[in-house]
Amino acid sequence: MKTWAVINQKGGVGKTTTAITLAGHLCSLEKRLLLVDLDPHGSLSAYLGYDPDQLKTGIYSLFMEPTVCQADLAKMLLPTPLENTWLFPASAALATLDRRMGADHGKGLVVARAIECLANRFQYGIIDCPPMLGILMINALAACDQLLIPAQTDYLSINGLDRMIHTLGMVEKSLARRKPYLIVPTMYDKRTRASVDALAKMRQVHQSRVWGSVIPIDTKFRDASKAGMPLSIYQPKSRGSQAYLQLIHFLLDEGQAN
Amino acid sequence: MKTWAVINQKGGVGKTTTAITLAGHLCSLEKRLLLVDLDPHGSLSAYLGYDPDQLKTGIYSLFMEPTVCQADLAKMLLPTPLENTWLFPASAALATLDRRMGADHGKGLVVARAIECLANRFQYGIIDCPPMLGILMINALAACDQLLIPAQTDYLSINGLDRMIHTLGMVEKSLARRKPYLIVPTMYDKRTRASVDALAKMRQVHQSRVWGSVIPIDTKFRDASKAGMPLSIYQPKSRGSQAYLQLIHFLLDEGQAN
Ligand SMILES: Nc1ncnc2c1ncn2[C@@H]1O[C@H](COP(=O)(O)OP(=O)(O)OP(=O)(O)O)[C@@H](O)[C@H]1O
Ligand SMILES: Nc1ncnc2c1ncn2[C@@H]1O[C@H](COP(=O)(O)OP(=O)(O)OP(=O)(O)O)[C@@H](O)[C@H]1O
Ligand SMILES: [Mg+2]
Ligand SMILES: [Mg+2]
Repeated sequence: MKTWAVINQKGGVGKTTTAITLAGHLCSLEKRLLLVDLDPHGSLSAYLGYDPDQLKTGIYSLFMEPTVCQADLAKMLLPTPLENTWLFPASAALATLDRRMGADHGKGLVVARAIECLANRFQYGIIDCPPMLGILMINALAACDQLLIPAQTDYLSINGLDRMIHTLGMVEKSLARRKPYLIVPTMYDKRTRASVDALAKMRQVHQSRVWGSVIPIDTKFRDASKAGMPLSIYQPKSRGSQAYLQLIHFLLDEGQAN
Repeated sequence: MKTWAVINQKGGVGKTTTAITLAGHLCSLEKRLLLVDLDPHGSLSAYLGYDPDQLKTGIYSLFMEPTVCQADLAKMLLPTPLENTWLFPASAALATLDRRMGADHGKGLVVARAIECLANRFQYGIIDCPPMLGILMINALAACDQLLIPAQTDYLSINGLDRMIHTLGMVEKSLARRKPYLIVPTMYDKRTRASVDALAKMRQVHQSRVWGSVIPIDTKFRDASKAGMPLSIYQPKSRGSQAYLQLIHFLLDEGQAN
């Protein structure tokens, strides 16, 4: 099983949009996929039709009473409108996790262990993360094989990118190995000078860590989220969907190469 | 001194943009303003030319060793490119606050006490918050007179709005009084069906709690952030700046009325 974690401390850069649109393409490619929602705001769970306030079990309960066997874990998964795709949902209570765990360092591998336990049921996993550095992001780092870092092509978004990557390096020192990461430029608007300049700066500073293409700005993402379907299924020929199709092929090919 | 806190657990809805653009207008109106950056990612501090990683004192040190006297607090403030506007900066270490404080409940009034101490030097205060529910948002709730909740006019953003307002109510029960809040529709795009529908739904569910006008989508915000100046100063005649001018007049008039 190959797992990607979609992270960025900056809010609103397209983390959930990346998770759901890639999921749509993996579904069309008939892959068996596990989606994990680590965001207390629960955008991914809500996108797929679930209310994070109503959900009793999910990621949060893993931290409270670690589940040992596969059968119990599988019961916590929810079906989604996408074939062969299951969701490990978020709940609002996740917002209290950092305060509850305090200095208890033993909780960095909770999500990694759960995913390992389910690994024979799925081919791919995608973890959506909240816009913050904390116990949930540490879990995502430990649980994934590769990080995807969507970064909006604008000044506010790129200024914190280098700092965040530097912080990731510090957190990873305590993990066994550094995880490879790919920066995915999002909401690119070739008509706006600031967007063009931001992309050039991103490539200059982060070089080969930045994906060779971009996700363009596309108002159809908003239509898709209203319809509760990934854009990759809702309007597969749209610019936004086609760009994420390029990305999933890049990621799947890269995986072959490794 | 009147203080607004700009909050929303959803990321990328325009919290920092709202704080900085209102600040520009208050500066043009020759008001004395205190900006407080509670976001560990430090967008507001970075926008004004400071690197949150390099800053030694600031909000974080208030939580570590509470400063009692005004003179010490005033030393922690930084000048900004805006006249009569000072910044209480963020630092990256704020990201560890929830874990460090753990269940220590005595830390909900740290920011409120600091602002009270400085109240005779400023007429207005604006607090920029991170996209999460935690000790920093609790401090912002306690420290402000009114909440501003920017909400992007799209499905992902409005679905969590009611849940967040419900959560605020629960947190406020422990504060002396409920704070008035105003929902500010942002990034409104009248050409996109999903945006028009989202605004209608926002007005239907939240009624008089929603500001009567909107902040339109305007690519010039990205240009302004690249220039490190608020749009209200960088291009005062732009659509985005004019909309925030309407908002500040609404807020200042409302204040008169109360
Ligand atoms: N390429 C794009 N073009 C246009 N709009 C986009 C694009 N990608 C995402 N969006 C829109 O931008 C908004 C923010 O996206 P999204 O919620 O996925 O970001 P996020 O990083 O997950 O936010 P958070 O930090 O709250 O988790 C959504 O309204 C989404 O529809
Ligand atoms: N009305 C608008 N029209 C177009 N772009 C906008 C508008 N308001 C904000 N933006 C852009 O949207 C992006 C997100 O805005 P901003 O960083 O202010 O959101 P935020 O809520 O503070 O994010 P975070 O959750 O990370 O704190 C920025 O690139 C900003 O320039
Ligand atoms: Mg998200
Ligand atoms: Mg912000």
